[in-house]
Formats: sequence, C-alpha cells, structure tokens
Amino acid sequence: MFEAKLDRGIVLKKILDAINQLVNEASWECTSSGMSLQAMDTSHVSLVAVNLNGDGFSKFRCDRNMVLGMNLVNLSKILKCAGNDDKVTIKAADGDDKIKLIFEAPNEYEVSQYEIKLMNLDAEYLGIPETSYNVTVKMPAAKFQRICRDLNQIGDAVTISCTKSGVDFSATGDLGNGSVSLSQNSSFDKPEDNVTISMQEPLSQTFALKYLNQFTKATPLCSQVTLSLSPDVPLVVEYKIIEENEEDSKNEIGHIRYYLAPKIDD
Amino acid sequence: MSKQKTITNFFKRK
Repeated sequence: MFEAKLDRGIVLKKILDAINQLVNEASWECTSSGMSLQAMDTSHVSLVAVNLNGDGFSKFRCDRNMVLGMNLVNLSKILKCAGNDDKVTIKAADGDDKIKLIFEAPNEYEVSQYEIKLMNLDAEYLGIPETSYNVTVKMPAAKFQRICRDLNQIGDAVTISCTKSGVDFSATGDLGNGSVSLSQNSSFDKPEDNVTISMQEPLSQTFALKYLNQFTKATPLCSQVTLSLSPDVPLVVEYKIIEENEEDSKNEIGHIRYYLAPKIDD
Repeated sequence: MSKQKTITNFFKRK
C-alpha cells in the first residue's frame, strides 16, 4: 500500500508543469523515504530528476517499494481538476494497475476522486556521478528565465562564461549577438534577488537554449535557481520544491534537478 | 562548429 498526502495540491501541479513537456512518460519510484523520478527527454540530451521527501508530505505511507509508471501528460490533466488549495492524496494498492487521486477542498465537504491507469515502462536509469563543480551560480529564478527567453531571440545556444568579475550569458545568431552580465550582489531585505557566484576556476560552456527554456517551466516552484558547471560535464539546473503554507511559512520538500549535456567543439 | 553531446555520453546506464 502506498499513500501520500500533500496539503497544498498546487505544488504537484507546478511539478508536473515543470516536467511534462520534457518527458511524456516516466516512472515514480516510491520508497519509505519518499517519491522520486528520473527521465531523459526523447533525444537524450537532457535528464530530469525529481525528488520529494516523505517527511514533506502531511501523510506518507509506503509499505514496500513501488514503481508507478504513468503518462505525465494525463496525470497533469487530472491534477488540473484539483483546486490550488485542495489537499491531494495519491493512493496505490499493491499490484494494482491504477492509482487513485483524491482532492479534498478546503471547505471540507467536497471530495473528488480520479483514477489513472499505470503503465509498464522500460525505463533506463542512469547513474549520476558525484561531481564537485567548478562554478556555482545562485540567482533569481525569474531572472534566469528572462535571460534564456531573451537570448533565444538571438540564437539557439547560450554560452555561459564565468570569471572573477561575474557570469556572462551570451548568444550569437544571424541577426547579431547579445549578452547579459551578472555580478554578485546581496540584499538583506530581498534575499530572493541575490546573485551568488562561487568559482574555483574561470569557465566557458555552451548549451542549447531549447532545453534551458523547458527547464525554466519550474520557475514557479522557487524564487532562486542554482546552476552548477564544470568543464565538459552536463550543466545542473536545480530548483528547490517549496511548499508555501497558509501562514506564509515556506517548507522545502524536495527538488527538481535538470541535467543538460553541453555543446562541445569538434 | 560545436556539436551537441547526449547525456549518455556522461552518465552511464545502471
């Protein structure tokens, strides 16, 4: 038996919005410690890994490990039927070919139930090696989204260059070129606007904007995004999954990490 | 000319 309840169903909606264009089908692995998902896009250029901690749920029970393969586009459709303030419960019985989704409205007298068919997916799991990254940039998620969107007007790829003075995002195309430079800054009043750069050695790497623009669909999950880079390894774009409660308290319940293979000169 | 690598060039299948 598997049962997981989130008090703020909107978090699940945001997670699905963040991944369902990149991957259409994937398997959730459920264990006593939480739920996780790993999947590559169809061209195998990027990989998304979602992790939700069991203790981030208001109720979490997983008697034995389960793999719930499903069509994420369909799951997303069903989650659209839940109100943003609904409590959402996911239930799966051992050996069943479907999961149940239960939405409880805040008024406490309206309950909706949906079922979604499970699929047997031949998932390929990749081992992600422990890496210590040369450069880590923590910046406002909305700023990163804006930069990727703007530079995609200029070209298909962005070169991220990091030096002592800051980080540069630049693109070149038929019409010309463009760049956005950010230097480290911190504000006591608005920590969500901070740009934090940690660098061991200067670095410059190029990535396809098509994928980065897909990753920024996770922007509503968290005010800050972390980019981790090292020469000749995939870029990591990480968003924490933050549940905002009624009292405005923020609770980190997991993360989404996107890995993007670089473009490398022949 | 830069070439797009795939993720499986870096991460091995389990």
